[in-house]
Amino acid sequence: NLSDRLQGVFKKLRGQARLTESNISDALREVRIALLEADVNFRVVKQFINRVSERSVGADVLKSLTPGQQVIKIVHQELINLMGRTAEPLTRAPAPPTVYMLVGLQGSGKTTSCGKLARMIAGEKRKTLLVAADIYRPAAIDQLKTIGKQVGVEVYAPGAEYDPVDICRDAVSKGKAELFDTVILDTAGRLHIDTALMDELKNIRKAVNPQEILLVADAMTGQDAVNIAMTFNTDLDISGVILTKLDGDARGGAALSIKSATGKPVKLVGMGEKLTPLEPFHPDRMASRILG
Amino acid sequence: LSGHQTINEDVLDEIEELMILSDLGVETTRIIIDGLREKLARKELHDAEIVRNYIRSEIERILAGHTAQLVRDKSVRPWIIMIVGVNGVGKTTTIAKIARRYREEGCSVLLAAGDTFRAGAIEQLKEWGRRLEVDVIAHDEGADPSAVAWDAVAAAKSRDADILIIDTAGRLHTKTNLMEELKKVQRVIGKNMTGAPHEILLVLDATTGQNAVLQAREFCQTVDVSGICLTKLDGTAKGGIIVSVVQELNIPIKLIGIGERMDDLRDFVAESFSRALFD
Ligand SMILES: Nc1nc2c(ncn2[C@@H]2O[C@H](COP(=O)(O)OP(=O)(O)OP(=O)(O)O)[C@@H](O)[C@H]2O)c(=O)[nH]1
Ligand SMILES: Nc1nc2c(ncn2[C@@H]2O[C@H](COP(=O)(O)OP(=O)(O)OP(=O)(O)O)[C@@H](O)[C@H]2O)c(=O)[nH]1
Ligand SMILES: [Mg+2]
Ligand SMILES: [Mg+2]
Repeated sequence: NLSDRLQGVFKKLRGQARLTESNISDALREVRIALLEADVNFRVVKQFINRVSERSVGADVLKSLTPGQQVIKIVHQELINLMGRTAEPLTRAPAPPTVYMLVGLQGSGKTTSCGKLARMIAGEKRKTLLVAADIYRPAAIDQLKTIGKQVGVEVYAPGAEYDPVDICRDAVSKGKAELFDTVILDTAGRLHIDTALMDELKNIRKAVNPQEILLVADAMTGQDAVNIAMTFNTDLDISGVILTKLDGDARGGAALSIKSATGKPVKLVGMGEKLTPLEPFHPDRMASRILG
Repeated sequence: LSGHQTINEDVLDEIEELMILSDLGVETTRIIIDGLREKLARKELHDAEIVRNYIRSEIERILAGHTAQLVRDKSVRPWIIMIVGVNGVGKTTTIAKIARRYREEGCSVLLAAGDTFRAGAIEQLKEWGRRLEVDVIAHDEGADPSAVAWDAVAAAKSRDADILIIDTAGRLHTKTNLMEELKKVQRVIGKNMTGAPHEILLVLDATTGQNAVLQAREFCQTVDVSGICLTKLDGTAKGGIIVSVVQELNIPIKLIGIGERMDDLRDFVAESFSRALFD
């Protein structure tokens, strides 16, 4: 792993009291490889390594650490700084209902995450409504209806013959009229380059003014994470990210790429297929995971 | 990389960036760049255009050696295909596409709703069955997937189907119990028909990064994967990870998914894939 590799790099530099440009360039090469292997975007890695290099050169090696450990410490701190020192929670609307809109690529885990979110919020005794706005995927509406039953939350699903923008608008009106605390919109998966479908999302946003637009992203996403996140952010001004399938062994470099490219925080993470609550994002745990 | 720019470190950096951005991975990129440096030292490559062609042909060569078509032995009936992969990669949709292809050839196709876990999974495959006008063997949600597989093989035999395609639930390769379940499904299929399943397709998502290699390793250890389908190539991800996957696991890439409709399936072609990598 990275710490072993860095120990190796610094073995030849015993007794160095200070980090110099030359003694850290090998170390930074190892860090760069580790980040790329973790799927952090190439350009994000470049910027990150430059920043670490600036912070490292001239730094004192603390008495208790080896130079390798010192570099790791700086890298770790920089990663945490980049990803946000503390988890940012979901916000609520000043007046109910709070509308959460989940968006993202095909198969990223939106529908499942809607269910998990509904369970969390309903669990706080807040009346929650799930909205089946995916009219394209075969049995998407059935999927959400089943999930609604499993988490004990009502599902608004007029059917695939309706326009998703109207479905969302009507759902929020229902939410207001029937005193729901939260309305969760499950949208269809789509490519960020599909302008017609991205327009649909823009229209939903215009129609219902969501409190949060959450990009649901798969933790195993590779270099493309930046393209996806930047387009969704440019088109919708997302408020945060839900990173799914973190119960696997993907290093999750996409988290760093997305935060770095959009400035938007990962707020919650999906840790399984079952409809257990989403977990808060821990920047420090993510940093360790990415570094491997 | 502009046409006839002379080769220097900046150009090599640019090339490395293109390769990493296409998810080729650190190791594959390093090997190709090292090969490139050797050729440069021997003055065998003069400008960026030639370099670009060299890399493209290198990748094409690797992939061409690991490409195969989806074929079936027509004398073996039912020809049984099992579909596996992690969550959300496009298994169920790929089954619909493969079924459609065989329907176009005039084959009788039967589907098995082997995902008995996920909400709406059985209904999703049944809906595809309706659109394709093929039958779907299904139990209730929560049933034993091996029982569904067994019944599906029996049904395919008794109905004299040409093709049986068995869907399985998405599962992360790190979940030992779920991987054991998959092993059992393969075993049970083989118990009801010697030699079956005749094809086990691993579905990988083109937007996946280095984790695809870990997925492929585990799935190949668990069941006898005979081919790969790489989906979602209609996005902006290049799917370069497939190069490491086929080299390391020595399984052929057979199909690609280029969309969500039943006709969005193509044979994998090394030449067009390598060309698209650096577009
Ligand atoms: N292991 C694991 N699986 C997950 C997680 N979140 C979702 N899944 C699974 O990922 C697959 C896709 O989930 P969906 O919720 O259908 O994804 P989606 O984004 O709604 O898909 P589309 O609507 O087709 O775009 C399913 O098999 C889910 O069970 C997670 O955190 N961990
Ligand atoms: N753009 C695009 N989307 C695809 C492709 N293949 C599948 N999808 C979409 O990806 C999403 C997931 O597809 P599924 O077929 O449900 O994936 P799965 O692997 O069966 O998912 P689980 O059973 O939940 O593990 C759906 O929205 C599909 O329409 C493809 O080639 N391109
Ligand atoms: Mg969905
Ligand atoms: Mg499926």
